[in-house]
Amino acid sequence: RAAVSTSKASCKSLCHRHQLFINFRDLGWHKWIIAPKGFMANYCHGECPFSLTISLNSSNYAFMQALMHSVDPEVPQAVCIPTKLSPISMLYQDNDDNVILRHYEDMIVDECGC
Amino acid sequence: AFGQTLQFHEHVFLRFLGLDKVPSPKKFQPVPSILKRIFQAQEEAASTGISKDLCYVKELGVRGNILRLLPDQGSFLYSESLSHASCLQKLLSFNLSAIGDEEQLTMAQLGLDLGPNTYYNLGPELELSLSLVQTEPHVIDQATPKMGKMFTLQSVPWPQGVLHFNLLDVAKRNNDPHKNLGLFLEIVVKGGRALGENFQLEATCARLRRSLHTSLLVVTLHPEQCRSPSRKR
Repeated sequence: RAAVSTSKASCKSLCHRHQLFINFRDLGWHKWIIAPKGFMANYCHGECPFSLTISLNSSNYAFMQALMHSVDPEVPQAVCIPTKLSPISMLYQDNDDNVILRHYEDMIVDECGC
Repeated sequence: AFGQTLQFHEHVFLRFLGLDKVPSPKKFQPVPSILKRIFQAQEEAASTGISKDLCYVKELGVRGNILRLLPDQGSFLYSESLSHASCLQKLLSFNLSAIGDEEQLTMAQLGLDLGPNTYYNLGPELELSLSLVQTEPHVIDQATPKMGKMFTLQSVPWPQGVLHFNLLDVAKRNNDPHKNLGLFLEIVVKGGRALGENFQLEATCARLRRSLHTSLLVVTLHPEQCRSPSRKR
């Protein structure tokens, strides 16, 4: 039982996607962004232990870095980063009263990996 | 110190968005239906997980990732010296300075909304002409218009409803140092008949001046943000 609960706790701390809603009102940007009001940007956080680098959507590099970390603790652990991002469109107004629609790549985190 | 760092980071990100500083619009402009439609289509595609080429505007059939609707900053010309057959004369002025030097212009469409179709009863008596003005609009003396060189771009008999003019070549060739695009719009009574001779026509012209709405839809492509997939990081 103890082993199972430890395993659950460590699963939570493993690299995965977390929800993050960016509300433009919080940034004061609602005064010039017409739409959207905000968007689910998400973020990646968690550990990338060597034992799980293969199952955590890891790059070959992350595997090698994790391997090196196990040999030499001076080498930092592999990091949890976005591996798939998607765009959003923003409708806003500039200082010249122009209404602008612009597409921005890599604004939403869809998947994370090591 | 934290506030300053935050401001610095915000500034850097705003530059990425193509803005020099946080915009502070005096009033919200109405969002044109075409931009609303494109935005909604993009949101729908995103919610269904369909990947879309963000550098192609399907609704307009052009390449580009930045769409701007520039408001007309020009003014009507009223003068005793104007032709008595003139129904409407307006100088159109569009500030293109927001377009970055690195952006490639792929579309410049002038939209003239003449309001509800009111000319059906009048017959083909009006003609619209659009000319390019090669001088700075603020130089124009409204009492005695001196507009420098004018080049007629297009003439439309019996104008009504919403008209669109392709000004891509004109906007591309525009070498005004202040990046201002100046146009001269005139609607005249065909055959040179004086307005005063036709009360109905005069009333229509007055209505036309009130309802006229002009804007320039500009589409540009930012090469760095529209790289081919093989060159993406």
